[in-house]
Amino acid sequence: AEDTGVRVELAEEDHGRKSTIALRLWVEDPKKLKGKPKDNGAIEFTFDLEKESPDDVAQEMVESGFFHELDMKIVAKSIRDRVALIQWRRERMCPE
Amino acid sequence: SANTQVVHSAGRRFIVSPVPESRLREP
Repeated sequence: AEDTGVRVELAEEDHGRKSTIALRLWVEDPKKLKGKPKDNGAIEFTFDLEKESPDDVAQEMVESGFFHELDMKIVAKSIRDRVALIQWRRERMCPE
Repeated sequence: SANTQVVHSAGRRFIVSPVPESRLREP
């Protein structure tokens, strides 16, 4: 995955059973962002792998004032990369 | 600082907590 300067990780262990997972996102390299992030803390949130999209979450984070609108794409990409990795691991853990 | 919470109008809850020093990248 490309180094976007925004780190996204699982906030709790994923057993592959629930469609909703908990993620944690924080800025590792503020220089990679166009706007100044509002807070330098880690933002924890839930994400439904089946119903939601990373773009929705990124937009809500911008609307909640965490990130500048110019950084919505990079935030969405960071979430998308981590979600893809989680789904890939799930497929390996329990193939259909 | 203590955790803060922001609830978006769409209903998602964002919980902000300090990033552990070990997770911050050296400048």
